[in-house]
Amino acid sequence: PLGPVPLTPEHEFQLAMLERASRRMPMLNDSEKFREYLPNNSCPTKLYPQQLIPPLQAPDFFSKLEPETLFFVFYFMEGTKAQYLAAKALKLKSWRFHTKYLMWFQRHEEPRAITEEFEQGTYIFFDYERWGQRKKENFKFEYKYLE
Amino acid sequence: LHEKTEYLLREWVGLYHQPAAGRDSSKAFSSFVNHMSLHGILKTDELITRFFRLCTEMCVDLCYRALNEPNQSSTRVRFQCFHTLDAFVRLIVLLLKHSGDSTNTVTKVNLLNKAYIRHIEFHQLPYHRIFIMLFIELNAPEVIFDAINLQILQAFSNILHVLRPSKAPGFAFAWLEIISHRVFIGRMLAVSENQKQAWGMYAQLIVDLFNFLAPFLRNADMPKPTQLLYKGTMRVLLVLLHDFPELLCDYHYTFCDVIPSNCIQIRNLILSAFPRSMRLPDPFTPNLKVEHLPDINTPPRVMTNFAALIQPVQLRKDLDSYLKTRSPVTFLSDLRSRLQLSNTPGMKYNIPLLNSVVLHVGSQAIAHIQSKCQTPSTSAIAHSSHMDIFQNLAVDLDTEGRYLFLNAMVNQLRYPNSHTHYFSCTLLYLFAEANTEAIQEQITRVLLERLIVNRPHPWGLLVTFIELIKSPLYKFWTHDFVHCAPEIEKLLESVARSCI
Amino acid sequence: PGIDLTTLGLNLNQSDTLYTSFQSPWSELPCKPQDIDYHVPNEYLTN
Repeated sequence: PLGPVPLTPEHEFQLAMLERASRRMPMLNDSEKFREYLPNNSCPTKLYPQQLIPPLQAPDFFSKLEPETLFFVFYFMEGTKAQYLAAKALKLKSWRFHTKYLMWFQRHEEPRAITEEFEQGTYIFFDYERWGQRKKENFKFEYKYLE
Repeated sequence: LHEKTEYLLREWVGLYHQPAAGRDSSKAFSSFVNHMSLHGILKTDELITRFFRLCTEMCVDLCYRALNEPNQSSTRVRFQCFHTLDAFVRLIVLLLKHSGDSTNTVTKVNLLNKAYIRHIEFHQLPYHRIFIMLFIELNAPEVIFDAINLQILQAFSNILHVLRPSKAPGFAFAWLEIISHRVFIGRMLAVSENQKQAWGMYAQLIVDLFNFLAPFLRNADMPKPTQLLYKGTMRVLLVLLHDFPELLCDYHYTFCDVIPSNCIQIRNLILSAFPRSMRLPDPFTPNLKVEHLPDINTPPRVMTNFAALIQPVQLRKDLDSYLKTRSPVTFLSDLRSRLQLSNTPGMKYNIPLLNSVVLHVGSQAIAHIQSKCQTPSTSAIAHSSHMDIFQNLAVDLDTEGRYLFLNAMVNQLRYPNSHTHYFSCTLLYLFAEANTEAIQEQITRVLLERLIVNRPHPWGLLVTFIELIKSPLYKFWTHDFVHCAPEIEKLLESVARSCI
Repeated sequence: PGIDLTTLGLNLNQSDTLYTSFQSPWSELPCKPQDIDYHVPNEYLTN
């Protein structure tokens, strides 16, 4: 039974300011650290169904991804939770991050030599410059570079 | 100072973006800070403050120019703005981190307060960016800032309260974005050791939001911008209901004091919150014995000192005196006029005062009943000074006043606790003892309008309404108002069906 | 009647907290992992 109450001039002013502000809404990446690649820019696309894809946060979602996809996430989504989850998934697939070459290595066969400081043998590594997996023979993986 | 500042800011932005700057720009900073002292900027706090303000204005001007450049994509514009803003934020953080010695928290917090922007222009972007980036950086894992984290949260809460939407409506959307940012909510509500203080600060910000929306919501005057803000508010409240229901439980009284009476769903959402440790029995359970529930005699935590809100003090004294001695009888006949503000329809009553009187009397009644080792029941609540006041209000108030009075009671129908139990019994008692059907109709209206809106519905509301329509004691279905119109009868039957 | 709150894009039945992936009051979708800043080891900052 209270009914409307006439807006005061102050409220009218607030409504006008709110209306102007609504024409310059914050954008999603205004609240996020600057992204070298793939900033969170909303771009007008066809109205594809925006249903909630399976819980992306779930780590096992990442464990289903191919290594190439995980490498893409790792190098192009730097500083985000996705990069962290991709790194975890790669380790579960026996990839090891080399902190000097900044590349991911995987044993191609049992190393020929294993000491306290290093292991040596044939490895597969993902070369982000040529964007592909390559084989490296007689490679010495020094443990001080093992993340 | 202006030229020096412009030169230094330009130099810093260059240094910040160099690969050699290091992840936290500490290398760049150690060389840059010498330049600052060479130019005398660090000589006094006052100079540093002016330096900060000039930098802020330069950043804002740069953003304005970028934002007003024709045919620029928003991505390009943001790249330009962030390029400088993020560097400036990092400079503030590093100056904070290295100002004074790490134990001297006062220096840091004073500096932080000084660094804040003193005025807010219309375009939110530069300020929004500076705020949220500053908050994120000051809450990154850093020993020095961890030691002053509560003061940092306090500083941000204070400035966001100063910049609340009623004061800076042009900043309202960015403001809501900031207070609902996952890092902000996380630090204020999830991780802060000083949970109570931080929760109180956050609750104040939610009150600021409701205060801004109230005039527009009350008139159901919802042009698109208000709708946008309202919908955003509902999303934030849903997050709080899901993740921090205890916050809504603790501050429900404060929130209901500022939410307009016609904002049924927002209020229902707040009143539906219950502690995560609690398991609610299904309100539709046949023959549910509410009085046997484990928590039903536990008083809920109400973080608001509602008794202190009863002003003037003389009213509080007279009220307490009546509650104790059930005299003088004139207190009852005077009460209505002491709750009234004007004769303007729709604005007659002091709603916060009425809310505080109702909850104070109810709390006193519960204490009185429990002091006799009883629990609220029809016999235990009747014939008491407390019930005198409630029955007097039910009879003496006009439609508007009684609506507000009944609302104040129904606002206590939440999860199982002693307030829910007492006010549920009291509402049903007022219905049963009513001397006119108008009172019974209005009790039904107040309950019904809360049940016919979209979910969620508070547990205590459902339990009370089910009791009203099921128990033969209230002869609910025999009243004329139940059959006053076919659609009303259908509506009540459909609500009854969904309840039963 | 208010809003059907299940249409606001928040999965109210999820067991995880909502705030950790809350994107924005104006967004119908939660954050994706690539939207969430994370304090990754220094070595991962390969760019």
